[in-house]
Amino acid sequence: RERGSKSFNFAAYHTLETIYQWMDSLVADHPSLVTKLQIGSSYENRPMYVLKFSTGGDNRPAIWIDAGIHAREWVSQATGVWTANKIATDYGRDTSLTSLLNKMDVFLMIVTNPDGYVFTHTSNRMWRKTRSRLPGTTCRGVDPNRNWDAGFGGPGASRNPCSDSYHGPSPHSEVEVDNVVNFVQSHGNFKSFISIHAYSQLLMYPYGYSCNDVPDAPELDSVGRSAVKALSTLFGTSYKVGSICKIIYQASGGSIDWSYNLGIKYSFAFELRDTGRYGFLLPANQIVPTASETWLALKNIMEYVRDHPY
Amino acid sequence: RQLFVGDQVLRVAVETEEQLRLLASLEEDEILQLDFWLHPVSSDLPVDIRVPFASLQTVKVFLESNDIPYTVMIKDVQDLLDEEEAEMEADSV
Repeated sequence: RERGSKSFNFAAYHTLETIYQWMDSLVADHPSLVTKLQIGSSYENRPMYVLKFSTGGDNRPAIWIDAGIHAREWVSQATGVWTANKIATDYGRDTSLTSLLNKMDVFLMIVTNPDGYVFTHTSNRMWRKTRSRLPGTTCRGVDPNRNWDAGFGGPGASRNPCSDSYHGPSPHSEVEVDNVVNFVQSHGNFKSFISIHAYSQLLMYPYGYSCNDVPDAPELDSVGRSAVKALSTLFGTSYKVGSICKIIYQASGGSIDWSYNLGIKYSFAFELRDTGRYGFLLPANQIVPTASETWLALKNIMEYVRDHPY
Repeated sequence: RQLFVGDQVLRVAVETEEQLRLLASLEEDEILQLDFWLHPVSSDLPVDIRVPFASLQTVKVFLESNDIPYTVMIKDVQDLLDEEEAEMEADSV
């Protein structure tokens, strides 16, 4: 029953297989708007898919959104599913989103770490990293958000392969990271890069590897504050806004530091609703409220990006 | 499947730089197998640590003997996992 995109239960957590099947049904239901692209395969050879929302044009300016790079943050992937459906169904109904998609493309990756996600369903619900093997250690996996070429190996990442924040042997050593890097670089026209995590309610901008302000910090701060203001209108959820280093902790090798240094000015990372009382086990009945409030912030950022070309 | 029976998540309210330093030393102790959900970096932020059952006594004694305040945020991680799994099974039915 859940194979049809219209009867899918968005208020439940799903396996990778179900999510991938649902993506096909979304594409089938919205063939003129949504396509599914395979940007590579994971370490364990699972396909890595990106949903492309486009109304046409050639290499239009685009917005990148990824979810689920940390496997155990399940409400992130679930929000990705809900968001994909929201974009597809609101196009043509929501004037602002329609005008956005008439100018720009949106690329949404729902499960950025598919091996880790499967592992959280089958073996260890608290798994965060990839599942790659390294010579010389029995511990597996690299923190894929410490593996980007941005202050790689600096403070806030571990050299210990058994640590949950292990940065890996070299920048982009993880094929999952490398696939995204290659895709974003070869596209060449991304104007915004948004990464969705889930713990402790934050909206962050670069840098994480350094506590120095980025040149665009005042603008990013203002965009972030406007986004969380929109988010909080739905349920009053409170978010903190700031640079990664200043509002959470110094963390090197993160994706949005890499994207910002690549020239993608509007780089943000969300930490979705999760007070910690449930850890990474946010009850399923909070998926839709979380995704709904996050959508208001995402839309706010995307509208700003649309209206401020550079 | 890995079980987390008796694992707790502690929320530590760090008050001084010295306490931060002490917590950072815990983080480096591989034998304790601690999973830091929020790392010790600032006295403005709490520190969340999933502590395996086998390390609970050591960690709590360490915190108490250093006058570092904490609360038990999640009493038994496995209970939550079981609840979640039951919920998922109910959904799939």
